[in-house]
Amino acid sequence: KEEDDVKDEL
Amino acid sequence: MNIFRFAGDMTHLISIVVLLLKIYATKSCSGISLKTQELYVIVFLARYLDLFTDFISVYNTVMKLVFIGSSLAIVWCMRMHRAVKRTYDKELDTFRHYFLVLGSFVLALLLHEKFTFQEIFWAFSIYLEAVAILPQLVMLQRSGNVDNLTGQYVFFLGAYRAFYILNWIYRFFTEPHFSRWIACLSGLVQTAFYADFFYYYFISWKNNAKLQLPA
Repeated sequence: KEEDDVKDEL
Repeated sequence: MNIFRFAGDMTHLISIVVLLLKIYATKSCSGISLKTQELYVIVFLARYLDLFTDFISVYNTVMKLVFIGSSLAIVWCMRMHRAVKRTYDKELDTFRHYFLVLGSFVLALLLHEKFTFQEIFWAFSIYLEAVAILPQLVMLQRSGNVDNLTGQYVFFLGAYRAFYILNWIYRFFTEPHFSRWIACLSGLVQTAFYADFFYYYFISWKNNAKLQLPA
């Protein structure tokens, strides 16, 4: 679940 | 990163290159809304606060710096460059953009993922980006005639939004826990604003005619 919260878009 | 996301980033980049090209090559910013450009500066500065806290990839970091740098350069040109600023159609660019900033910030205080400084500013930047094109679209509508480069600039910006929607659809089906409803809903609203412009853009393209918007 943690990695889903990374805002990887610009 | 999927192909739609990459295509979206590239069309976003192309739109900025087209705008810089127009300003540098013609030494003119006629038809360009300074208010929209100023809103983009705020959008990028507010959203990319994570440059200091999170590292995602070299690609992400470079693109963020490019977006911040180019938007600052455009505003600098329109405000400070002696030849360029004379061509700014101030009387056509009267949208009250402060209300957009205020409204987006209030909405971010109410609707956000977490009540933290960075998350509030992230949500604020998403809401503000959704409406940031409005001064530009209103300005195009008012001037009626749209020069080629300005038309292409808005076209590529709209294409960037459309690709991001395809990207979210793709991610929704391929990633088990993909849910970014704030960005997705705001992105849908933002893309909807371009619908009218796209309609007239394609008509003019089909007829091989100059882009004209109805008054």
